[in-house]
Amino acid sequence: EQLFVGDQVLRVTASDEEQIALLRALGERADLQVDFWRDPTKPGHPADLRVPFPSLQAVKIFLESHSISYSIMIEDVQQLLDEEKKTMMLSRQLER
Amino acid sequence: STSTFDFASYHTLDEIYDWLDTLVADHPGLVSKIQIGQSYENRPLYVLKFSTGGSNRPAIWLDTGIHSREWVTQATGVWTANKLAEEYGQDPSVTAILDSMDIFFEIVTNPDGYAFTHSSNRMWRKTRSINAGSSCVGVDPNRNWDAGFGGSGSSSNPCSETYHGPYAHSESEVKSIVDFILGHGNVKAVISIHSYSQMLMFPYGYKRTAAPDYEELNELAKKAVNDLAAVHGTEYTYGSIVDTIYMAAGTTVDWAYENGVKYSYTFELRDRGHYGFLLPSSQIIPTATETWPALMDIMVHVQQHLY
Repeated sequence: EQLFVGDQVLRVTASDEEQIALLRALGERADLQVDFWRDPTKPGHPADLRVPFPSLQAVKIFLESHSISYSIMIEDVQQLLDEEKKTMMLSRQLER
Repeated sequence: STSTFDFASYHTLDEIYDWLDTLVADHPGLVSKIQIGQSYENRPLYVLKFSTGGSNRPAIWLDTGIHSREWVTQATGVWTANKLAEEYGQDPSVTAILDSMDIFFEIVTNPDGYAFTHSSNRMWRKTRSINAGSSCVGVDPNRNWDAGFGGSGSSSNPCSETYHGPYAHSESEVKSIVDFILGHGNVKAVISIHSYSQMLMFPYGYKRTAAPDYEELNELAKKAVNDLAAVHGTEYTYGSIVDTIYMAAGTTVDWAYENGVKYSYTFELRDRGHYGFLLPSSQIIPTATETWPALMDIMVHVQQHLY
């Protein structure tokens, strides 16, 4: 089972079309393995980007070096997944 | 019976498939289950049929879960199917719809992908078909339809999340719906439910031209999102796919619209901003209950404007 320990989801807001293009190029970088949960569409509209832990530093440096603003929407994806699994387990026991 | 089923929780594929049988058993004169095909990994593609009689009545098609990681959609589909069954004979609008139309509801439209999100990769979106010549698996089933197929807004790279596939309808999960709708011949609405980003969209996605029925579709979308927001304050944007989000080629609703289904809509349900695809199960019921009036607006409009 694939784990997502340390992966983060960044909420990125491009300010112009050039930054939109930069984000799309980021998504094409096979080495970084980033996963757009919400695609970059228009300047000012948020895009959500899951970044594997090993790529986090490189991606943040890329965003900051191009003055693309971002915030951290999910600090640790695996933590939310673990909670989701636990909640499902609990519910299953209740159903039984 | 369905009364022990926890609608406020996410469930596995087997649990949902078992529940389909329970719903049918609880509502024998109204709900039946049909199989429209098999997935790539040979799982059955089940569709709930809501019908009060007649043959080949005008019909509404609903689907959830075509992108497997969008778990709130399958969960909303289960709740909505149960609501339809429970409200027939109670709610005048539901009764009027089902006294004159049939509803076909595919809740797990991508069962291979959904099973994979439970077993191996929670973030899986596509089908699980093998791509010849590539180590990457799967096709985006919402880029595989024969409407602007292969155009911009889809990818020819098998490793991309929006890979359109080797040819239109290459995915059995898609082809099965195509064959069903074309075979039925009297489907008047297609509503495909995704998540997330809170949008209600209609054709086109693969081109910038306004759909011939743009005004009517836009007005109906406006009413639907207003009634949705009235429940829990969740704000949606609405409009054509290309205006509201981006170019997207090969989508379900563009194909439906170009094959005569006038009322073709895509919902993008919650998240409202902190969890993305990992929406806590505590938000399933609020999401389903706010979506209900919007779905009803569309279905009532269809029933009152048959063409």
